Amino acid sequence: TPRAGGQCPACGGPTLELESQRELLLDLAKRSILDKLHLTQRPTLNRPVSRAALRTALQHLHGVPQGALLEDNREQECEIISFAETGLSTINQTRLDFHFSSDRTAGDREVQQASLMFFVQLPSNTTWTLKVRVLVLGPHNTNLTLATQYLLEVDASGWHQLPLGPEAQAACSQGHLTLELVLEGQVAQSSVILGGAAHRPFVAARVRVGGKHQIHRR
Amino acid sequence: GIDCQGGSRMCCRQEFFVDFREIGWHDWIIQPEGYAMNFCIGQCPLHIAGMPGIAASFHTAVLNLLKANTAAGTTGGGSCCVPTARRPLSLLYYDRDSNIVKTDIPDMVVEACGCS
Repeated sequence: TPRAGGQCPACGGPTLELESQRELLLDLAKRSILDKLHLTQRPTLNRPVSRAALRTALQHLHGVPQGALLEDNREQECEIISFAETGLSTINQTRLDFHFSSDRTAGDREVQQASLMFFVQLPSNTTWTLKVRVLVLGPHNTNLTLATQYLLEVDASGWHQLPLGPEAQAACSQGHLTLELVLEGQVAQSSVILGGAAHRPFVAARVRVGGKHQIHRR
Repeated sequence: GIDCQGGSRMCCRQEFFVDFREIGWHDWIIQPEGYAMNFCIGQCPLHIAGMPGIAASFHTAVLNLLKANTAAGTTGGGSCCVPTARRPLSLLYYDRDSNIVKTDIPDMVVEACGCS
């Protein structure tokens, strides 16, 4: 609602009523945040995360160093923590599914670094061998096939970190990652991979958004 | 940059804070609690717009001095009060898949204003 007879001192246009100006600014603030996050609307949370899981995950999330921001606005870096959904598990084998944001346009983001964090509960003074298998969708998007695997020697209870390679990073970039954690050689009494609220496995990834299709001005 | 105070009419930075709770966004934005957007407002008469420190850049200062020393109407165009320094907004939020995302959005917070 333009104010009668008033002129905006910054640009010479008509001034707005204070309340209209406030609404306009709030709308502008909302729109610029959503635009910069490549969102069309505010996310609606379908799968709430427990406070315990959030606290644990944040303790493992490293901040971007000051001054490390990219100059080009088209490129933006972010860090994503994706919590696992557990499926098709037995005592010796745990399957973890990670859904990366479907808000962003596929192909417009690139996972540059990813690490799996998981909590292991072991009997004391024992060493266990754990195989982590990275499963990806086949060429026809039907069956999961083995892309690569890692062998880990785990000798203590607590949080463990496994840096994930290019196959897993590519799967994250496409929006979905499936991992299978398999105990090798031993039979456990109960699952050694904990998945409760405070011990929920997660993948922490560093992502570059909008950097793939840059046009360079010459 | 100059912060707006009382009845100041010259180019200055007006503070404007968007409280995420007030707009109902506190459920998906974990931190911070709000966005210090700020904006620029005020007049930029040519004799002020050419002053170092108030001009948005050295180029602007020279151009506005030229304008101020030339007969009105021959060079055309006024001067506007615009942001001259901005800083990023760091956000920690939940996306649609309940993942936690930490990102820095560049150029979101107006730190200082000057004349274009």
